[in-house]
Amino acid sequence: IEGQGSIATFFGKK
Amino acid sequence: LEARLEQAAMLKRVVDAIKDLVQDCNFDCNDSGIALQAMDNSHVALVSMMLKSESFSPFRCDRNIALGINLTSLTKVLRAAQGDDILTLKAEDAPDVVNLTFESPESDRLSEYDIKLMDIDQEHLGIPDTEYAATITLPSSEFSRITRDLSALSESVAIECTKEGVKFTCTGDIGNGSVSLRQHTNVENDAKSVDISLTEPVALTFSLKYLVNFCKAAGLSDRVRLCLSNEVPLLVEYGLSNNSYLRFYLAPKIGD
Repeated sequence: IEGQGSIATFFGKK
Repeated sequence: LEARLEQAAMLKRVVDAIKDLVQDCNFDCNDSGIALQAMDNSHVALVSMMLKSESFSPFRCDRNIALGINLTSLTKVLRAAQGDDILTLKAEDAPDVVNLTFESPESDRLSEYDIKLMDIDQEHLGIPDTEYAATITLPSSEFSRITRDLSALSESVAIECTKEGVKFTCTGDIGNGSVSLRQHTNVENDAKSVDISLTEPVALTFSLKYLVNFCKAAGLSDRVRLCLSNEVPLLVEYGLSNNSYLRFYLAPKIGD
């Protein structure tokens, strides 16, 4: 989606 | 696992609130309760549910298990439960199925269902503890109304929180709109109050499609808490009894 950040960018994988 | 819920309505509402966002989920069961964490398909939003063991009576979980459940299947089965039925979830060690029983509190009616489990390889994200710059607690119906009204005009909403209050603004093809709320204490009904706690001003833009989706949880709680800090995901939290909760995280829109 244009201009939309991904949640995984903010919350690292465990 | 054996977990008995006094009111099936709680699980019905939780599943209803998240089933359009996430489809196949692991219900992670351990002695502290039943937890679920799942991203939506586009990886923009994250659902985090915690049903603490205290929300059940009794609650017993001898070994940690992950119950991989398709929420469409669970919805079909939960439709067979009345809101005030007593609901019991049961699963054995290394289970193939989860067993649900619904007992009517008034009659001798007992219904029993098994749902086949799935093997879901789900990655867990580490959600950092965040001191949010702004926390707004407002009636969940008010938040639903704002997102619904603004979504008629635009795909996204800017949320600005300053010491003056919180402002939701959108711009669309037909025009623009905004809703402003100030801190407000309703002396007759505290559930109608708007509480704003701010350490620094924040301004973020979010997709309304997701916010409208989160508001399907409004039936779970009179109040909703919005937590914002610049450049981090928004947290939308519906608190449940016994410190259980349903939380949604939404990644902000990226500016030009």
